[in-house]
Parts: sequence; structure tokens; C-alpha cells
Amino acid sequence: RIPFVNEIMENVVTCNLNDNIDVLAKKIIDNNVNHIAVIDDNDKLLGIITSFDITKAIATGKKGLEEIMTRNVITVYPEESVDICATKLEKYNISALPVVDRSNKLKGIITSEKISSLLGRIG
Amino acid sequence: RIPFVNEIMENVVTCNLNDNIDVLAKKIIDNNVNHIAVIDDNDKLLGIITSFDITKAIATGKKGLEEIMTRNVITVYPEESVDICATKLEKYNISALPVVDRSNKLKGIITSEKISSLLGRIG
Ligand SMILES: C[S@@+](CC[C@H](N)C(=O)[O-])C[C@H]1O[C@@H](n2cnc3c(N)ncnc32)[C@H](O)[C@@H]1O
Ligand SMILES: C[S@@+](CC[C@H](N)C(=O)[O-])C[C@H]1O[C@@H](n2cnc3c(N)ncnc32)[C@H](O)[C@@H]1O
Repeated sequence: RIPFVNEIMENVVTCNLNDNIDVLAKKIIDNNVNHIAVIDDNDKLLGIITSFDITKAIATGKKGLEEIMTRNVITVYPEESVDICATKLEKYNISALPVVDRSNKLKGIITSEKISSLLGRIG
Repeated sequence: RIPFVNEIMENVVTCNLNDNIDVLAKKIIDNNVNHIAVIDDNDKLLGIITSFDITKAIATGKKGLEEIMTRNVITVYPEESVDICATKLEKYNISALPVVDRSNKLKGIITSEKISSLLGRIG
């Protein structure tokens, strides 16, 4: 049986629009993750920032969070099936999907690493 | 049937020990990938650098390639089964496995994104 999103989603590291790139880089390293969700004061999803975007800041000299974050975020709902996630990740060439409820409130995250682990011997 | 590594491995972006972090950041962005394999003049694998490591350079102020690259690389062979990859990725909390032959020559790369796509509807 293919699991539902809410069965395998994980906690997500978050930040707000005031954080600078140095703070974000430390959050990524300290939490050993590649993805940070940008949220407002009501936990609504505003954007996503990844280690790829921090790398882009080095490659292009951009300095501000709003310059490097992705605003148009591909997301999934908790009650969707995980094969839908695998299809979305492949279609958009991305490695994580924030999980939101119907009012766009952040609930968790699904990564390609987590989906890949379902295929492992111990999965 | 679970595929073998050589059936789904992809081309990998490479660099050598002389490249600096700015050059690596541009390679990551221009190729739209998160992983770069560090090789010698005979295509032997020396290390791996990811967008996570570039982010680490920002968080710690480290400047040299050899300071941020990972030398002790977890790899797989072309004839291994893909479920072995999924298990190794999960065990070491990493998102890619360089594929090498028995003399440690680089052949390709397997990412958690590629394995995840096997689970998708179009997989
Ligand atoms: C297009 S991917 C290419 C590299 C690699 N496939 C990866 O996902 O890191 C990198 C970009 O995807 C964006 N991204 C990551 N997850 C996303 C999501 N769920 N929705 C929209 N963009 C996302 C990041 O902000 C980053 O700019
Ligand atoms: C431990 S992971 C944690 C974050 C996330 N799981 C990921 O893979 O990006 C990040 C570190 O893993 C290292 N790494 C990536 N692939 C590797 C591999 N095949 N063998 C050894 N280290 C690897 C990178 O150099 C980086 O320092």
C-alpha cells in the first residue's frame, strides 16, 4: 500500500522574511537539512529557500532573502497519496514539497530523500 | 522488478582540486544540480561537494575547496541493485551516491530524486 502524505511527512525548519542569508545558512547547517520554509506570523507559507538558493546567492552576488527565495511554491495536502508527491517532484525537478492545509498553513515537508527511503530494504 | 544502478544512473557534474568555491557555485547553478564529484586527471573519485557544503562555507567562513569537500565518499557499483542505494542514502542521511567501477573510476551518479521518481505515477 502506498502511504498518505500525513503518514510520512516530517518537521520543517522555518524562517521569516526578516532573516538574512547568513542566518539561513546557519539554520541549514545546524539542522542538517536542505530546505527552509518561509512563513508569516500565522504560519502561512510565503516561500521556500534551499541550499541551492544560498549557492545561487554566491554565484550571482545577490544578498537579500526576498531576492533568492522561491515564492511560487509547489505544495501537497496531508491527505494526498505519496505517489502524487513523487510525480510532482519529478515534474518540477525539485527535491521537497511543503505540506499545507486548505488555508495554506504549513504542516510539514516531504523530501525526495524520504520517498527514496520507502524503496530501501529497511523502508 | 527493481532496476540495477547502471539502468538509472545519470551524468555527474565534476570538478578538480584547483577549482574555487565561486566556480563551484556557478557549476551547481548552471547545471541545476546539487552534487559535484571531485576527480583527479584519471577520473578517479577524490571527494564530493554539494550545495549543502557551499552553504557550510557561508555559515563557517571557510574559503578553500579542500576545507569543505567530503573525502570519505559513500559510493555504489553499476551492477548493484537500486534498493541497496535507497538503503545507503537513508543510513548515511545523504542525497546522492557517485557510481564508481572497481578501480574507483567515476561512472555516474544516483540521487534520491531519481529513486523517488521510480515511485511516481509516470515512474
Ligand atoms: C529547480 S531545483 C534544481 C535543483 C534540484 N533539483 C533541487 O531541487 O535542489 C532548485 C530550485 O527549486 C526551488 N524549489 C525547491 N522546492 C520547491 C518547491 N516545493 N516549490 C517550488 N520551488 C522549489 C528552490 O527554491 C530552488 O531555487
Ligand atoms: C549529511 S548530508 C545532510 C543534508 C542532506 N541529507 C543532504 O544530503 O544534503 C550533507 C553532507 O553529506 C555529504 N555527502 C553527500 N553525498 C555524499 C556521499 N555520497 N558520501 C559521503 N558524503 C556525502 C555532503 O558533502 C555534505 O557535507
